[in-house]
Amino acid sequence: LHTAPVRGVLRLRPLHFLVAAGAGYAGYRQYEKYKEQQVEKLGQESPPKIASDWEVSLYKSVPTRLLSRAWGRLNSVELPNWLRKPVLSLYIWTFGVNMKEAAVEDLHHYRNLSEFFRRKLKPQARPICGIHSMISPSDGKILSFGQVKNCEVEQVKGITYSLESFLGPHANTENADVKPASCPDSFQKQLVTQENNELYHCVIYLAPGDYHCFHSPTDWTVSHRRHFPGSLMSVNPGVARWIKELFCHNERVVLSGCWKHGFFSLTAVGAQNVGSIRIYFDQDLRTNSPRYSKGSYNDFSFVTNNNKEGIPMRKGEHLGEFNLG
Amino acid sequence: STIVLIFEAPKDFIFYLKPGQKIRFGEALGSL
Repeated sequence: LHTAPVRGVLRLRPLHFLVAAGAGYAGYRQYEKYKEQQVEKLGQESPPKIASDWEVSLYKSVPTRLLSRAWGRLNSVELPNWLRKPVLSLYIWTFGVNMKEAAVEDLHHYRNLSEFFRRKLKPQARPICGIHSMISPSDGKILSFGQVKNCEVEQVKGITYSLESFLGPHANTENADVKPASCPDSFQKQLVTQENNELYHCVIYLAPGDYHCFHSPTDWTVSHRRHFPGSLMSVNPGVARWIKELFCHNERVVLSGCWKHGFFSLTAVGAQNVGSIRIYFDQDLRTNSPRYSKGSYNDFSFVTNNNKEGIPMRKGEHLGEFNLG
Repeated sequence: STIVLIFEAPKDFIFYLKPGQKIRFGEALGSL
């Protein structure tokens, strides 16, 4: 470089920079991998790497809601018949969709990707377990499950989020089945209505190729809906391991009520490109809408003078769906 | 997208799950 003409050095600089940056990053990744292997060899689990505040702020500053809406609009455009099969086949191939389970296997039937995304399944494709009281409400991957402890819920192993931030404060519902707890300081205790009961949680991640409708996991009554407009960061397991309180940042719809053992809630959390959540019995719900600002929430009670119980749901009954955009 | 269930149940509630496992709609999640 010392002996090269100045022009030549300047011309090569971007290439040098790219090669050096690439090699540096590859070296860093190898070093991180080596460190993880060493920790695993010692029989220890490597600590999760959590994003710093500025990394979260940077990610949140990306206009994910706007991009998601644009993506939704694009995918709602009716495709010409000749283009449907290649476009949808590419999606099927990329995300490993099993079309044999779909109620309609003919790809020409779906006018666009949005319609394909909310495809229904053949009735016999998902037999409902009749023995156990709680079933999976959707297809997906189990990220975490267990007891809620100290008002903290596990989003993935070792990374938690605040129960109160996630559900929001208690709704002022006169007819709700939530009794005031003996210890008013504990949000968790206020949710538990019966002695000797505990609070449990389960997180299911739906991959892009999965069936994206969800159903009632048990027999219960929905008394309240709370919609949190929020960011639309990716919720894939890698990001869930990286960003603490990810589910509290993202747009979500919390349905709460009661089942035979007390409090019950199901929350649909939106994600990058999948910002719209539809609840079939809730026609007023509008998610990923520019009229709502992040950080607020909108409540709706299903308990009215005419309907004192709320909305009864049977195990396996259609409850809602995720949509693109 | 993600579905999060939070619910109250007696102490002997058992999940029939393993972390990271694939699950389909309709399969057993847990019971007493």
